[in-house]
Amino acid sequence: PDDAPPKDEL
Amino acid sequence: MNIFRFAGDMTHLLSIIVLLLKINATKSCAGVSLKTQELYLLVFVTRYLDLLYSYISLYNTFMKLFFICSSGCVIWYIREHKTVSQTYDSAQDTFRVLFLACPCMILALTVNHDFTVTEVLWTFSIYLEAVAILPQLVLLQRTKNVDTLTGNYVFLLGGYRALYLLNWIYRILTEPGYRQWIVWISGTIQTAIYCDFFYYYIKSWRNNERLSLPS
Repeated sequence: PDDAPPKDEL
Repeated sequence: MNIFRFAGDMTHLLSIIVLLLKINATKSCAGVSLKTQELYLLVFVTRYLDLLYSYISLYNTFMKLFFICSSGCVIWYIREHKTVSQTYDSAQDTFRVLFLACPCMILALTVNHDFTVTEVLWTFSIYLEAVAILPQLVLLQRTKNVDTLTGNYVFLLGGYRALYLLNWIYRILTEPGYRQWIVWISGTIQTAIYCDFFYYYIKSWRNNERLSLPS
């Protein structure tokens, strides 16, 4: 799908 | 990091501390679902594989390690500890976890951002976390008079999810271009699963009664 999401959350 | 995210993380941390205190102080894991704890360990291990190759902040690294170690610790208590393990009622904790894990894996293989091992496992962990509380909720429903600390543990876990919803709304409003649909949809489902529990928890608290969920 679209761009990879940010992985700054836990 | 905004205040909702931080409050959510602290609530999550507190929920685990409450659970560990309950087990350690009462030397009993009555009402605690081993299945849910094992699912959480699987969630944390598959999600935090990035500990090995990416660094966000000391805060994130510490929290990730804490979540992995603490769920491992709870599992150790329930399975191995001499007295605590005797209080585990496996006859009540019968939820078939493969019915949760397999569909989540199939969904993660189908709906993901990138077809790589780490991305699929990360997506799997997001889907699995959304439903990992179900064995615990089923066990609470079977337990008459849920003990206060176990009730508080589940309430704090649900509270952490509700705060994450606020965190996402805040980020949508303040960060242009920020979006993560997989996380939002799974997180909304995860929070919705707690609605029924919240209703009975607050009702029992207002009436000053022991919590018991209707079956």
